[in-house]
Amino acid sequence: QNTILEKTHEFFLMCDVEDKGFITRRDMQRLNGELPLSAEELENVFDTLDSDSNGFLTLNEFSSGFSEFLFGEKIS
Amino acid sequence: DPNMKAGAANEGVLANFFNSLLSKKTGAP
Repeated sequence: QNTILEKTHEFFLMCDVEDKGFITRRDMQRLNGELPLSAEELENVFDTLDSDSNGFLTLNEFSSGFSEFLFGEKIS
Repeated sequence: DPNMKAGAANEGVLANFFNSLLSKKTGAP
């Protein structure tokens, strides 16, 4: 459980490079060059994770999405 | 159901995203 929380936080910080405590669409687009995902896919990821659609991705929302991924789909 | 299809596509893109983060973290291609 703790390991999952740590990983979640690590990933969150990889997106929130300015350590604002939340992720914006701009942060997500910044990952475009770093991850093999298109701008459209990153936009899609943001919309999927931003459950209250307020344009800010909190650690809580990010964690929910991550556990959904972990428990809804196996990591190969 | 188009909504279900969109949901499945989103799951895929989410999995892709987290897998990419995992790869980036571990340095694997």
